Parts: sequence; C-alpha cells; structure tokens
Amino acid sequence: MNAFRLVGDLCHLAAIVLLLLKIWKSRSVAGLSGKSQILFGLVFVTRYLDLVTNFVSPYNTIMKVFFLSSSIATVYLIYTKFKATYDGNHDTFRMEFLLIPCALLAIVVNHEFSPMEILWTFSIYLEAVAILPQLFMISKTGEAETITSHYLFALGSYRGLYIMNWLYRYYYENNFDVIAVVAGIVQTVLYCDFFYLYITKVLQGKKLQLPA
Amino acid sequence: EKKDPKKDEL
Repeated sequence: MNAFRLVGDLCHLAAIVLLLLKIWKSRSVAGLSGKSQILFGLVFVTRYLDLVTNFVSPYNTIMKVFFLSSSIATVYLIYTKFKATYDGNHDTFRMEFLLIPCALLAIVVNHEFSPMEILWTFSIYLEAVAILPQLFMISKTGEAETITSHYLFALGSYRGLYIMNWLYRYYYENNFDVIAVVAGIVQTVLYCDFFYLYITKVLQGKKLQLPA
Repeated sequence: EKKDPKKDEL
C-alpha cells in the first residue's frame, strides 16, 4: 500500500458516500444517471468475485464489501425508492454500446484466458467507460447539482491517483499491469473536460453549467 | 513469491 493508492481509495469512498448523502438528504436522484450506477455495480460484482476466495487484508475485504453494498444500494435507491425523481428521459445512453465492446475486448485482450481473469479484465474495461452515461446526461441537461459535481470530482480523482500508484509500484516494486494502467488512463482522460469545468466554475462558487 | 499486482488492489 502507498499514499497514492490509499488517498485514491478514500476519494473513491468519499465519492460513493457523497452520492448516497445527496440522494438521502435531497430525497431525490434528479440529475443522476441510473445507467452509470448499474455499470458501476456490474464493475464491482465482476471484479470482487474473489472476495471470499482471495483474502488480501482486512482493509481490502472491508472496502470491497462496502463498494459492493453501496453500489447495489445506490441502484436500488434510483430505480425503486426514489424512482419518481429519476430523470429517465435524459438518461438515454445505450449501455450495450459499452457492455458489448468491453466484453469482446476482455475476451481478446487479457492476461489469462480463464473465467475469473476475463471477468476481472471486463470489470477494468467497463470501469473506464462506466461514467459516460452520467457525463452524457449532464451534457443533455446542460447542468449538474453542486454535490453531484463534487461526486464526479472525487470519482475522477480516485483513478487519477491510482495512476500515480501504478507509477510508484512500477519504479519501487517492479509491479506493472498494462491493462489496468491503460484503462485507468482512458478513464481519467474522460474526466478531463469535467475537471476543467469543475475547477473553473464549481470552485469559483458557480453552478456547473455546460456552455449551451 | 511476487504477489500478483492487481489482486491486491481494489
């Protein structure tokens, strides 16, 4: 464990907590893409299948359990409890356009042609693009609530910090996983446009408004 | 042995 990865995990945790707080306090899922949350749930399910078979550390297990349960809870809140506030008309990104290419790529490009490894690879590729429905929805509505933009900033920062972690592990631990690194870079690059808007607008106290 | 790098990350 290094500081980059620890802070990265805490950013990820903060993002998920921020999202749950937003939903619970505002009693609404307005502006949230249920599709992105479904994809994130799928990422955790396919990545943490080894939760019970591969014990790494108490920290690792606790975080996996939290990520799994919170992402499933978020999907539940969006599609059942606060369904009335779900803005389905603007959450129209076709998930199959992400699921099918990621599945095919995971079958073709992976470290080992085994079910666990292919599912792990699929979860890595899917995580890189899972935010697209949410970013697409914001581009359609043209705005995002401030707390939703904090959520996105924390979520985007987590994988950015993981890139630093992979650099660190490459130089100091001789550990390197090209699939995770390339997907992580793609994932972080997808947030760049949002990072720019977040820093120039939200941090100036303005609401996140996309240029019409 | 070298722990599989990805398996100890979230």
